[in-house]
Amino acid sequence: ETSGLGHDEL
Amino acid sequence: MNAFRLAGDMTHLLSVVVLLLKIHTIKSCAGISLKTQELYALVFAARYLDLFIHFISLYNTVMKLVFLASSFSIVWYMRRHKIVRRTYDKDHDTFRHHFLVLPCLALALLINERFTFREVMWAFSIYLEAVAILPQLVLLQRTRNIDNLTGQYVFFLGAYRVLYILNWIYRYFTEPHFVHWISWVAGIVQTLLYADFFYYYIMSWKNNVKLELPA
Repeated sequence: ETSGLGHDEL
Repeated sequence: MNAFRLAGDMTHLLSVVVLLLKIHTIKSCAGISLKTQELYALVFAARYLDLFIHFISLYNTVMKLVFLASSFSIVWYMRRHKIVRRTYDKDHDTFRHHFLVLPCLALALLINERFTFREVMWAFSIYLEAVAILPQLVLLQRTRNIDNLTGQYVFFLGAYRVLYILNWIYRYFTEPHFVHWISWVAGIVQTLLYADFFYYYIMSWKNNVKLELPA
């Protein structure tokens, strides 16, 4: 999972 | 990335391609709500603020750029292009879309994953996306002859969110820390708004008759 709350969806 | 997510992104992309095909090739935006398109441009602008700060993948960056560029160019076409703008059904596209923006912003200030500018803007974009289709659905109800491309555009747009829900369910079970209540609840609301449309779309397809929504 990306760091912090990084949203990886579009 | 799982298959549901990829399929969701692809139907989302397909919806944009269908709409651009209609606007760019047929030079018509009949049946398309400018209000919805303006809301989408705002949705993407607010959500992709981290575009140049937070790199996730090349795929992610390219898709974000595509959605930003396409949404703004669609608005430009509908407002400025001398042929396309004449096909815009302004008289029936009367939804007061500005009244959706402020409540979504207020909700984002109250309910967010973290009280920072980017996180509030992200939540705002999620809430706004959930309701952005409303002007389009209202316009469809008022349109007597819904052409195939317009019907397909809305169908793919709805299918994208259904596939995203399947993607969240999949991720919930495969990624233990993947919990985004905000996008889940908003995504379910967004999908439910399409329920009626889906019903009539599938019925018209099954019975091989022209799509028409009851007023």
